[in-house]
Amino acid sequence: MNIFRLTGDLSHLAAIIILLLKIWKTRSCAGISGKSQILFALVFTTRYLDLLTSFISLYNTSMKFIYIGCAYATVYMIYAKFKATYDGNHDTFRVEFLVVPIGGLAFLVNHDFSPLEILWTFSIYLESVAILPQLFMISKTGEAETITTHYLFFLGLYRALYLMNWIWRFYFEGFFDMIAIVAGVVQTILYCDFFYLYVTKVLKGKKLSLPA
Amino acid sequence: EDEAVAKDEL
Repeated sequence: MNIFRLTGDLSHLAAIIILLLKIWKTRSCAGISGKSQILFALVFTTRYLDLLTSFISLYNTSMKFIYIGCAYATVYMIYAKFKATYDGNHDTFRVEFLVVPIGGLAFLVNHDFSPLEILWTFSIYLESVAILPQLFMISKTGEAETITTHYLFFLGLYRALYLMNWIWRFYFEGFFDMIAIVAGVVQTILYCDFFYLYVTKVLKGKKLSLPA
Repeated sequence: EDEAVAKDEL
């Protein structure tokens, strides 16, 4: 555990909690892509199946349970509790165009051709692009609530910090996982455009709105 | 060489 890994995990946790609190406090999931949240629930489910087979640490196990629990709570709030506020008309990204090719890729490029390893690989690939329905929704409506942009910022920051963590681990532990690194780079790149808008607009007190 | 990685990361 190094500082980048820890702050990465905390940033990830912050993002998840910010989103849950936003929905809970405003009693609304307007502007949130339910499709992205379903993909994240799928990511955590397929990645953390090793909860059933191996124990790494109390930290590891509790964080996995928190992530999975929060992901399903978010999906429940969007599709059940606050369904009336869900903006499905703007959440039109075709997720099958992500899930199907990524499923195929996970079969072809993995560390080990075993069910758990293939599902883990699938989750890594899927996570890298799971935010696309959300970004697509924002580009469609042309705007995002400020609290939603904080969510996206912490969610993007998390994988960027993991990249630092992997550089650290490569130098100091010789640890190297090509699948995670490539997917992590892709994932971080997808947020770059958003990071730019966040710094130039949101941090200066303006609402994030895209030019028409 | 076993390439499988210990999943200590989240």
